[in-house]
Amino acid sequence: KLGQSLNNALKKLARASTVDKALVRDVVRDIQRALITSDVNVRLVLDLTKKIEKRALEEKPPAGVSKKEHIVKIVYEELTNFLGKEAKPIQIKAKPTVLLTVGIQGSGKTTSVAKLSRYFQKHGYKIGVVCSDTWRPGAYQQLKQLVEPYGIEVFGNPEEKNAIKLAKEGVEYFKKKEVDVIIVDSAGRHKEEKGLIEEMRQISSTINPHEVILIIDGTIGQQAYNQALAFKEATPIGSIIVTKLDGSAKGGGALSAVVATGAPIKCIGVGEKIDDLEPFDPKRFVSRLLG
Amino acid sequence: TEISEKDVENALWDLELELLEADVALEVVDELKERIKEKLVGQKVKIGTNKRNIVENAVRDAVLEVLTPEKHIDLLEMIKPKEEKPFVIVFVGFNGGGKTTTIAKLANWLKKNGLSVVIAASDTFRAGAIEQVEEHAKRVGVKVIKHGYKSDPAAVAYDTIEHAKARGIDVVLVDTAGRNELNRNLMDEMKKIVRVTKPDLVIFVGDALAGNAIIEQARQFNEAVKIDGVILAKLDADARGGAALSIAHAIGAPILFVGVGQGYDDLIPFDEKWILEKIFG
Ligand SMILES: Nc1nc2c(ncn2[C@@H]2O[C@H](COP(=O)(O)OP(=O)(O)OP(=O)(O)O)[C@@H](O)[C@H]2O)c(=O)[nH]1
Ligand SMILES: Nc1nc2c(ncn2[C@@H]2O[C@H](COP(=O)(O)OP(=O)(O)OP(=O)(O)O)[C@@H](O)[C@H]2O)c(=O)[nH]1
Ligand SMILES: [Mg+2]
Ligand SMILES: [Mg+2]
Repeated sequence: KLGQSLNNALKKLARASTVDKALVRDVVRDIQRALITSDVNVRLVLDLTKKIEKRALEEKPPAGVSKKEHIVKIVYEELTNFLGKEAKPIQIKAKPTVLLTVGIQGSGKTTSVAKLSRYFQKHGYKIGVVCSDTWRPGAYQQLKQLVEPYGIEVFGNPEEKNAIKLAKEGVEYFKKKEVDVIIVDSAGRHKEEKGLIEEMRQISSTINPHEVILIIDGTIGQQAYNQALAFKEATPIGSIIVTKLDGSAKGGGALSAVVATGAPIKCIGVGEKIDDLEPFDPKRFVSRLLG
Repeated sequence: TEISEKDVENALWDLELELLEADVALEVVDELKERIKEKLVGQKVKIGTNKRNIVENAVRDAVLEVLTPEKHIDLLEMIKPKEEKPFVIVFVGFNGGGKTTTIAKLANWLKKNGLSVVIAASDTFRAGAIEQVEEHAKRVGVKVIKHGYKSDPAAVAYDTIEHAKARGIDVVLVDTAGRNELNRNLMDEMKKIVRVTKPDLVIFVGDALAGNAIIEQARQFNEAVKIDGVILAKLDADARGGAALSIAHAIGAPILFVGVGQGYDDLIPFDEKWILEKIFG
């Protein structure tokens, strides 16, 4: 219903014959509310809408483009500035390519590892999955139950308490088996758990992955920026997967994660099943943010 | 002199930002602003009064008002006098919010308070769900009743209640699968579990890190089954606690506990004043 008010504001602007400062302010205010309700970082929203308002008042729409179309185009441009114009896929170049998933508790890492492994398998790659989560009860079983039906092997050891050792052994095991892609799942952690953040830093520096993938829960609110920053300070982040976008959440928190890590969003999770993974589409994501 | 609408709006500007950054949903902030305006505009004050302080105190009072539930639930006071055992609690919530871990923590807490507990493994869908709850239960020292994957969650819960009746066990905690509020089938499945088990309490477990989406989650869940109480998990992740305000405003159910870590003792009773201080940084 926020999309409704934004549409109404834009309609008012379309009917106006001159650039009315008050009208532009109305539209910008509605954009702010839409973005905040979509969980985009509040300060980021204020910065963005300042830019949008300035451009809307100063720029002349090109010939044949209405004021309304011009403003919508400005909004999309400012938002896709962060997100990139089109999605980049995860590259499988080296043999083997080693991927590591990291993220906050419950964000969807294990499920996303399963989805990714199935996705690559369908593209003809041989996959090895490593469970390096030594904290969560049943983590190894969860991963096994998800991917073994597809003939994908999982390396794990519920008895092993050292996550770094486990990750290293898993990667070496699959390197010997000459797989194309090795995906390492790790335990959930957040920025206040300094010991776990250090563990992640060590896992990453030990197995030296080609890409560290930060899994972001689509429902995350204003904490997204600070959390993503803490992950990035411990290990460089190569890409982001935003999960649970099949719910009511718009995923605005992911925008903050992009800004904090400098990493692009490559895929989104749209359900609990193994095929519920889609390539990231910046345009669709932005129109969802705007309601 | 009197307080004008302008005075209130000026004072509210940074307070509003503060609340939004603390994860209080936008519609709740709107509602609070309306309440404050109604209460303060036109109010007579002495010349030289710090109007900003008046507004700030009014906001604090309004927030405390939303956080303080109409009915306060004291779990032990509810369970102990109940004649006909067991006391049944069904846990529901969105994917990954912390239900299973919270159940383990609550089982631990109940045991420490002298009550016997049995857990129903009614998440028969998610990979590893049964192994996860079994391991937690083993560590806490309580029994789990399970049927296996793809079995009927309501049947597992029913079985567990029968087991508890036969052995005089005080409390049954029913773990259910995470579900998406937009999934019609899963919402119906949850309704069925509640219909079959006729629980004493239905508890919604929410993620303290969630933003505005938690309002829609809480509303849809409450629409499907009446939510009697809420537990907010992962507050230790430096969540400012605004989610507590959003949920309280959306469905009015009392928040019973907050999860502050992954250990079995990391479950503390909800304290409105403590959350108030967290929200105001
Ligand atoms: N609706 C929905 N649920 C999802 C999605 N991705 C994951 N989930 C669910 O979210 C819950 C948590 O997923 P996990 O994969 O266990 O999350 P995790 O990050 O590995 O959790 P930890 O290892 O405990 O940190 C599970 O119920 C998943 O089925 C998604 O895209 N949509
Ligand atoms: N730091 C922290 N982590 C928590 C807390 N509560 C739960 N977790 C973690 O969050 C993750 C998800 O918890 P679960 O108990 O599996 O959540 P769930 O709601 O049962 O998930 P699904 O059944 O998949 O929907 C696990 O890694 C838990 O250890 C908490 O209060 N603090
Ligand atoms: Mg996991
Ligand atoms: Mg669970």
